Amino acid sequence: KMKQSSLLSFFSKS
Amino acid sequence: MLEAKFEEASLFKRIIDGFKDCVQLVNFQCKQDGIIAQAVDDSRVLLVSLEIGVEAFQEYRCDHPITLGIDLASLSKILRCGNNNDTLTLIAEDTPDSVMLLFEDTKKDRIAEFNLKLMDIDADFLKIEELVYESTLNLPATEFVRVVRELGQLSDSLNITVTKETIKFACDGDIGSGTIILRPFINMENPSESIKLEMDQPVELTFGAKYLADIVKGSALSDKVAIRLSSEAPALFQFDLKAGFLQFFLAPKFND
Repeated sequence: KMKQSSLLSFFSKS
Repeated sequence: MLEAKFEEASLFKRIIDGFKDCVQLVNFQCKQDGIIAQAVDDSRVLLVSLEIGVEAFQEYRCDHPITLGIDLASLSKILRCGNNNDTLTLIAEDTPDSVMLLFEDTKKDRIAEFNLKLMDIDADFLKIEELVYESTLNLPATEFVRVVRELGQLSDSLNITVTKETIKFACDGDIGSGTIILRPFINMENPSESIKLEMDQPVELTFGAKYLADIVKGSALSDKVAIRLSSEAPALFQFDLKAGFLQFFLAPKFND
């Protein structure tokens, strides 16, 4: 089963 | 004050159509050197980044940075009003409550003016790190649309595997499975039909098909798409404008 990752784990908020 | 005139309204329509179905509220940041926008979809999986350079406009003037908070669904209603080959000028004051869209036909016999109310949009601005990509593909946009449409019927996930000489798209769903393999080639007569592949390392990634179905709408802007892939990082799908680009960053799926 595959899980969708979030952009927030790659890009930081600024 | 902002005055940004497109020679043809159709360009701005195509830009907005390219991403209005995945994000709704967008801050357009207008500066001296053009207009940029960034927005993340509600699920935080897809990020849209738009840059329209000054050269994309017939006339462009922006004395001070101005942010236009726009509901794309409302903007689309107004954009449907003008004709494709009308000129379209966006006009806004320095601290605007609304933006004016002025459509003029080429003979200047018909002049239509619409005011769109602006919104205060409190959106996260994500800092996009300079990623190192392991593979870069250049495909005809029509080919990319076709692959996503065909394989998207079978599964909610689409797998992309890039090796030295092939690009493999694969899906495996409840009703069956499918594979499409593309090999790089150069079309001398129609360079935009070529498929190019630059690979530093083989890469395999899986993406949600519904997000790819949104991304392919960017193909209205360009006959080519560049796809940059790196394991364990969001992929970049880029459609180039004559001056500027529409980029989509898509977070991959991982094995749980």
